[in-house]
Amino acid sequence: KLSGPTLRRLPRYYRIVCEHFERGEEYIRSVEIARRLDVDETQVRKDIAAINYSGKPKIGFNTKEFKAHLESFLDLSNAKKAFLIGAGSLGLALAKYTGFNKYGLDIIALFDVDPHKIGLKIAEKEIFHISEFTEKVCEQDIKIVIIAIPGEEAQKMATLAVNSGIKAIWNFAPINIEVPKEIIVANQDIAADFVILSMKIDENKG
Amino acid sequence: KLSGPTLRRLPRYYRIVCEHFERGEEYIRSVEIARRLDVDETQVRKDIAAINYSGKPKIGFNTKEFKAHLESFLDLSNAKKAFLIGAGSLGLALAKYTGFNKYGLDIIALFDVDPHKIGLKIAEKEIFHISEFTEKVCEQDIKIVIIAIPGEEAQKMATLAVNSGIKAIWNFAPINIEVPKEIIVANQDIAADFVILSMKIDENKG
Ligand SMILES: NC(=O)c1ccc[n+]([C@@H]2O[C@H](COP(=O)([O-])OP(=O)(O)OC[C@H]3O[C@@H](n4cnc5c(N)ncnc54)[C@H](O)[C@@H]3O)[C@@H](O)[C@H]2O)c1
Ligand SMILES: NC(=O)c1ccc[n+]([C@@H]2O[C@H](COP(=O)([O-])OP(=O)(O)OC[C@H]3O[C@@H](n4cnc5c(N)ncnc54)[C@H](O)[C@@H]3O)[C@@H](O)[C@H]2O)c1
Repeated sequence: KLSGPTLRRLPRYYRIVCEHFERGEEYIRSVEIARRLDVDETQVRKDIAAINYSGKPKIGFNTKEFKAHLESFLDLSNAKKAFLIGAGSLGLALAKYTGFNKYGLDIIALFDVDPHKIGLKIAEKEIFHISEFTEKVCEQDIKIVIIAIPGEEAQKMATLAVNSGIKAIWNFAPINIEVPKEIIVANQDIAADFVILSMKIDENKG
Repeated sequence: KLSGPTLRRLPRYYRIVCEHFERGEEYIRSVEIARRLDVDETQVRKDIAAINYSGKPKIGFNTKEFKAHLESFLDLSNAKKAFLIGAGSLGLALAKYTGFNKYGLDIIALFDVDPHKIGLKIAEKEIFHISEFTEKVCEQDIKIVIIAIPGEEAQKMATLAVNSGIKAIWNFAPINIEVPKEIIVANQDIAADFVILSMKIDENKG
């Protein structure tokens, strides 16, 4: 079992290795990965050893093989179907984002309460009324839901999702939702990522 | 100077401490922070010691004081002005997001090329034509830009931003933009965060 921080770094390694592979570079060295991600090189080596992969000394990791190893370890080629609650600005941006396919996320349908949106399609995904949510979860055997609605509605919809058989919630609303222990929740807050950027600006001024 | 991973964890500690403080809880213990964020407790203690803060043994950290300490260390109360290029779905969601204020980000204006959008306002921020970008950067002394446009346009707009005097770029377009060494770039890819969630689902299946 990998630690949380190691697991969080692996997709970032994957994005870098993909870029080098798509540029036609046959090898990538841990020092290059470390530089691009602002991580210690020994940490990069430890992480890669932890997923039972190794490169050639002085040459590095074969980009094609390492990419395939990460895809298999992170189960990226096995698409996970998800529903998305909230067809507002954020929901639409997520539904349209082609970057999700590479990481095995397939948003199948959206749900909203606004009558003007029901029946519309975005990137070939239909917007249904929230009253159809439970029935559709059972019909399509959906385990993952993304929540992109205002904070005051989020807890209620999380409870609806859990009662419908959802096992994991990716929550963008700015509150921490409470769910039973066995349900997996990831609270996404991109504002926290802004802080890292702004600290780096302060360092440069330093 | 803190390590990258430690710096990345601090805003997440801040969000947890804010929640406990707003719920009226006077103290929070490192074991609670560790549990909520799936991080080792010794790592939490090391991080907090690294920013010269300490709690009371067995009781924990005073939520009010710890919150203020993090605000000062992360410079959260000093709002950083930013421009946002791209008033599409993602750009609108970012412009409307009230969560940014807490972390010191103040999006002042948006820029786009679509004539139907020019002159509109979103959350009291005006959408200007991209041709006015350079002039407005100088006028308002802006150092940060957020890029939320399609990948094929992103490099060109990043170069425009750097030539206009921008010092830091928060890039959401799905390509890694190339900029001179002294410019700070953060490439945001929320798809990588999805992988963590989906690995946890696999772990539960066991
Ligand atoms: N975590 C982050 O990093 C981040 C970033 C941006 C926005 N947000 C958050 O995402 C959420 C959505 O933002 P937005 O800009 O898209 O808002 P929006 O107002 O544009 O869209 C919200 C949508 O949710 C729908 N809705 C409301 N209640 C509903 C319910 N009970 N069931 C189904 N649909 C419902 C509305 O009809 C609307 O279409 C907000 O909570 C915002 O704070 C989070
Ligand atoms: N990194 C992530 O996690 C993530 C998540 C979602 C979307 N995205 C990306 O964000 C970008 C925006 O997504 P969206 O759904 O808002 O797309 P969108 O098509 O709704 O909006 C794009 C906007 O950019 C404008 N635009 C195009 N070229 C421009 C230029 N040269 N200067 C100024 N404005 C210009 C368009 O007029 C439009 O308003 C895409 O590249 C998408 O892949 C990234």
